[in-house]
Amino acid sequence: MNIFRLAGDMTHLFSVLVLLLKIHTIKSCAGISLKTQELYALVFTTRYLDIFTDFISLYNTVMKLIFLGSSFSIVWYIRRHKIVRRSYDKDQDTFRHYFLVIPCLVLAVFINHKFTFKEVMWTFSLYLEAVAILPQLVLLQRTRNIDNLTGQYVFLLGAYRALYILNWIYRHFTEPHYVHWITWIAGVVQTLLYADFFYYYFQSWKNNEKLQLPA
Amino acid sequence: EEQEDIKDEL
Repeated sequence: MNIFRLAGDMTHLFSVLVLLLKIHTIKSCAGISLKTQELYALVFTTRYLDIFTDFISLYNTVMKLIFLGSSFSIVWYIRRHKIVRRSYDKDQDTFRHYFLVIPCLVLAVFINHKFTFKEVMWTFSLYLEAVAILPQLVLLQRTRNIDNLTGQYVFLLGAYRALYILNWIYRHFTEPHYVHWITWIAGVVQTLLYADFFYYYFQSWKNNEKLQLPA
Repeated sequence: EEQEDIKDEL
């Protein structure tokens, strides 16, 4: 474990807790894309298939349970909670899951480290995580206004993966044969997708004005 | 032999 990875995990943890707290306290999911949340639940499910078979550390297992639990409870809140669901904007959140899931699945079948079920599922989760934020970014552009909690949520999500890139660079130089080029490429693509959001987020923060994404 | 690369990252 290195400081970059710990900071990345904490940032990621904080992002999902911020979202869960927002939905739980104000009982609203305005501006949140259910599609993205469902994709994240799928990412964690396919990534943590080994949660009960391979024990890495208590930290690893606890964090996996938190990510699985929080992502599924966010989906439950938006889908089932009688108050929260009323604030879900399903007419705007229309991104088709399968536009992302199917290409990632096909790519994982053809480009992976090893052609086993677990490995393909793990690779699929990496590709899917890279693009899972798209429905949320599309929704933010459509609704044009971003309440600052949602802005912080997306910012923290992007920051976590950027910290992981620093972690991969650090591990590449400190650990022999630490090579996971698929992880690295997926991670860089994911961070680049956030880049334009970061740009507008910093612009609005610097000019101290409301965050507006260009149409 | 192909060492099982442990997925120790989240």
